[in-house]
Parts: sequence; C-alpha cells; structure tokens
Amino acid sequence: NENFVGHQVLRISAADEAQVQKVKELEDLEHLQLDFWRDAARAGLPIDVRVPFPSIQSVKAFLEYHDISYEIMIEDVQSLLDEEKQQMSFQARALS
Amino acid sequence: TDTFNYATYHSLDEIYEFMDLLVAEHPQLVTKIQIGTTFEGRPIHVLKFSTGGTNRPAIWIDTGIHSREWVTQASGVWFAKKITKDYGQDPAFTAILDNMDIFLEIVTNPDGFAYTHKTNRMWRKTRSHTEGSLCVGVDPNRNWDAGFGKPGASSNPCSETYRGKFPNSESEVKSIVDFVTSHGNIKAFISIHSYSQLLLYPYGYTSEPAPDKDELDQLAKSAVAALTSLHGTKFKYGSIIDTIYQASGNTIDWTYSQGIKYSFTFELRDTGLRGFLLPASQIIPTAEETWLALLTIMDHTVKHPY
Repeated sequence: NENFVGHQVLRISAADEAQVQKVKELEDLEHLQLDFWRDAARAGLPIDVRVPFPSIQSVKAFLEYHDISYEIMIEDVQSLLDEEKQQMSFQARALS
Repeated sequence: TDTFNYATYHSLDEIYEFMDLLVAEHPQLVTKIQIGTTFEGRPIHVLKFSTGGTNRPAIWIDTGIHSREWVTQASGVWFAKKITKDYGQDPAFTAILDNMDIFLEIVTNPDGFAYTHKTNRMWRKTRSHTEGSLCVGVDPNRNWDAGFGKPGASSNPCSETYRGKFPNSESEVKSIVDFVTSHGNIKAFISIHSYSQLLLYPYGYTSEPAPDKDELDQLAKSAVAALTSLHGTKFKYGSIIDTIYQASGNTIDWTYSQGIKYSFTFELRDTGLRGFLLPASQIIPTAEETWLALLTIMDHTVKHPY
C-alpha cells in the first residue's frame, strides 16, 4: 500500500490572479509531487493540494514568500486513511 | 439488500455482489447489463431500472469516474436501493419510472476503484498504459470527443488530467459512448463526482453559452434548492467553464453534443474539510440530499419531452 504518512492537505486562498498564477507555477514543479485536489482556477476559489512530507517545507516557504495565505486542511493524510480502514474492517467484522 | 450497510465504504467485489443481490430481489424491475470490459479485464456493469416497454426514453446516472471519490460510488449504491424502495411508494418517483428507464453505473472506473482499495487510495485515473511512458492511466473525464485536445486537459501522461492519446481511448469511456449512441433515446445524463459542492452544465471547453443555457440554469437552481433544503448543504451552479475552470474532453460536453439536453455533472459534498476522505458517516446524508436534486432533474425531464 502507498503510504501517506506526513502528507498534508493545504487549503490555499489566492487573493488575486497573480497569486493564482504563482500557485500554478507550483503545479508545474513535478519534483514536488503535488496532488491538486482542487485546482488553481481563479481568485476567490479555494485551492486544495496534497503535499508529500518531503515537499512541505518548500511549498510553505514558497507560499509565505509570495504572501499567499493558506491553512492546513488535513494535518496527516495517513491518519485519516487509517481511521477509514479501521472503520471498514470494523463494519466487515460486525457483519460477519 | 435490506441489511446491506449503506453507511460504510465497500470494495468493488462487495458493490458488484450488492448489484447481483438487488437484481435477484427485483427481477421485474432491475437488470444488470455489461457494457464493456476495463483495461485490466474487469466487467463494466450498469443497472437498468425499467417498468416495461421497449427502448423507452431514459435517464443515465453514473458515479465514480474518478476512482478516489468514494462517497460518489457509495451514493450510487444508495440510489440503487432507493429506486427499488420508492417505486410504487413515492408517487412523484413512480411517475418518473413509469415513463422512463433509468440506467445507473455505480462504479464507472472499476480498475481505478480497485486500485484505490488495494494500492493507492489517492488514485483518480484509469489504469491503462501509454506507449512510451512509465506513467499509468488517463483521466476519463478528459477523454471524450468534445473539444478534445483543447486547453483544460494535459497531453502529459504523468499528469492527473492526462487526456489520453485520442478520444475514447479508454474502454471505460468508449463503453458508455457505444451504449449511449446505440440506445439513442437518452434524455438526461447525469455524471456524479465529488467534491466541492457544485452542479454544473455545459460547456467546459468553451466559454460560448450552451444553446439551452437559460433552461439548464433554471433547472440547476431548482435542483440545488431541493438539495439544500434537506441538510443546508450549500451548492454553487453554472456552466463548467464559468464556475470552475476550462475542462476539455469532459463527459457532459460530449453528451450535450449528442443532443442530450439535460446534461449535468455534480460535485458532491465536502462538509468537514475532508476532501476525498469524507467520513463514512456522511455517506447517507450526501446521498439523501443528492437524491432530491436528481429527482428535480428527472421530474423536469419527464415533464419536458423533446
């Protein structure tokens, strides 16, 4: 199974089109392996992006440098996946 | 299916077993049709709900073309049960099914869905291989023959929005295209995704308004009002390009181009900021509220023949 320990999902709020373009630049940096859950579309719409653990510092530094506000939407993706899995196996056991 | 747990997520095998069970319980109402086979050899199944007649006008609903959007497939399961429960009980819904067939494709991307359960929960594309690339999969919602290759999709096989080499290259897409064209009498086509709480209509590849924009906009407004009335979940509505972004090669632009006027796509809820990891406790509320919007669209379709 793919492991998502330490992956965070950031909700980015781009204030204007220039900031949207900056976030799009991030999208093009393949080595960061970002997974956009909600794409950078236009100012005012939230942008949600899953950031692998090794890229977190770089992404946050980029956003802060460009004065783009963000909040951590999901602190640790794997912990939610573990919860989900646990609940599914509990349900399966309950059924059997 | 009365004891099936609708409030938890299920694997592909469990959903396929559920479908068989539903067919066995309601042989006069439900049949299972295999419309194709995936890249990895899995059957692609559609449930047909029909009260009789041949080649009646029909409503198409598909869920889960992006495999990681689990609440979508889970809602599809709930819709299937709801249809069998409400037929003959709810007069408004009974009138719909007495006049039209409903086709429901619960797992539109079976390979991707199986992959999310076994290997990578975050997988969204198909699992087909692209010659000359190590990257796997095509975004099946960019693979349709509507503005294919225009901006709003990627030509890079490693991108999450990779459009594929040519339109209908994905069997998951081609199977629906073949089915819809050979049926020839589908009047509403509703493709359901999650998340971000939107109800969208064509176009995605061009900013030109759809010829039926005014009617689609009014209908979307009514559908969203019905949805919101249950749990207060807020949805936005509008054309794809105006409401989110340019998306070429998408499903409902193709269905609209085939003359299916009532072509819509949903993005279901994300209440609680969990994205694709929506807690299972929200499956039933999500399905319930979405059903009200679906009823609005289906009712309008029956009452406005074209």
